Amino acid sequence: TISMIVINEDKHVVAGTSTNGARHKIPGRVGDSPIPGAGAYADAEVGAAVATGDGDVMMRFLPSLLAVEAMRSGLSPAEAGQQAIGRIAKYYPSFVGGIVVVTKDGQYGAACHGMEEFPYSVADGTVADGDVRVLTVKC
Amino acid sequence: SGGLPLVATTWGFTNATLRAYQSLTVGAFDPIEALVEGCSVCEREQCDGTVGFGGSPDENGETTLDAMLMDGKTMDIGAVAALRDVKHAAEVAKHVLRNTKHTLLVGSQATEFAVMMGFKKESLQTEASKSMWSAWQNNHCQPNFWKNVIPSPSMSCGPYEPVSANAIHRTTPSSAENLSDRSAYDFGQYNHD
Repeated sequence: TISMIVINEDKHVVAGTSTNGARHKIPGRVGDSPIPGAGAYADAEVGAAVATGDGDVMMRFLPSLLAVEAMRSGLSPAEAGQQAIGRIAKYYPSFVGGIVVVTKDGQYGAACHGMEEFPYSVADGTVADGDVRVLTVKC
Repeated sequence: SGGLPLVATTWGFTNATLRAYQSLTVGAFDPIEALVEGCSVCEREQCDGTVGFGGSPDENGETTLDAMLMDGKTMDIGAVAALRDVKHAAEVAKHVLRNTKHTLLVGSQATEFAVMMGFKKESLQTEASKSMWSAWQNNHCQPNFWKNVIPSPSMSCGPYEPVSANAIHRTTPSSAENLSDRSAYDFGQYNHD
């Protein structure tokens, strides 16, 4: 799944996803990606979050909305992501998932569960020519 | 960390991230356009087999697509789910955003909407997804997402029928605990939402 956050210089924040979902699903099954607050959530007053992983489970907790609301109450992107993922892990200790969280000013962080580490890609104004960096966060 | 403009993407999908960033800084400057262009790169490149056509077949061997675009300034959203037989899910989601007052269109009726918006209808199955599906069938349809049905989903394919309610109640707590165990599905970089 590609889940992406885009913020332009006017601090216009958008977020989105595209996926073909989980393998061997029952026909008609939809994952978390197209569900607002689950696969992605954006609020230009705060920032945005996007998630990826076991969609059946993740959508039950709306992790992207949780992360944006955690930032609204003052957490850093990484802390907000960790709080959202931790909520899921409390009920589903074996779930697999990752979240990328960004403030409207371009501060970013990530959190994950059920993998050794979770890679995410960033291009922003701090690096000349917007070179893309692949960062990882340990789960 | 930090510095606008910014594009951040799950996984190591660097081509998609770069395309979105270039669209943002050199192209249309419209963040929704940048988002669609970025996601569309992965739909074309079939990133990790988890985006676009020819990946993650369902129990019928069919690939279906989910996509969403959210505008954080207007809180407007356009999304499609279980989109059948149309490759460009992010573009279709953009038409839901731009051309309807709805949020989410699903399934075959989302396909009809896409065709009305000018998208081509074509199978999303490929040799790769077909062979992944055959291997699953040859492995007694394991793993699968069924429970409380007969024949036993842990040993055989369907079709299934629901077991009686009192049979369900005989579930022991330990098996109930197992219900939260999702490790059998091998979710990870190449299998997820």
